[in-house]
Amino acid sequence: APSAPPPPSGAALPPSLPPYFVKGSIIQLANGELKRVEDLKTEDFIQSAEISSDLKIDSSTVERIEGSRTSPDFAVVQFSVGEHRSQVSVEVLVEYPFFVFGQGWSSCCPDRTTQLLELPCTKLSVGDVCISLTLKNLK
Amino acid sequence: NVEPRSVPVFPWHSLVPFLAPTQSD
Repeated sequence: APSAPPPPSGAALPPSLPPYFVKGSIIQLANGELKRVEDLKTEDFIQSAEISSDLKIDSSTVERIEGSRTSPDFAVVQFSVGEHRSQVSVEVLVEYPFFVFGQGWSSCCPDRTTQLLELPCTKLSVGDVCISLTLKNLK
Repeated sequence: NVEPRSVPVFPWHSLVPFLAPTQSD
């Protein structure tokens, strides 16, 4: 029989992996509603941003994914952000999850994400459109 | 007796990367 992965509760997370991505974490939406992180839908983010006075949702399209030069545990993800298609690169742990529009949580290494966080996750790919935030009235 | 521990509640926006695009104009 296949061995079950160790439960993430109580396990030490990598320092750059926030605790709120662990399956079962309670997330408060802008309207006060509480949901588990694994139950969040695209609409939850959109509706929360609509309520927010200072944040707005932006579309960030994955343009490139490559391994980090500093560590095999990290990946560099390049996004094209918003209507200006500004290029933004972020260096994240390969298991760091991003929320893809209409799809849900995705990471560069979904197997590690599931192992560490138990968060259902698909493979992040070039062309995926992720949810990101910017400030309203950014000038 | 085990005292109930408070469950942390995280705001929705902490889950979303804050990618502020650079404004060229």
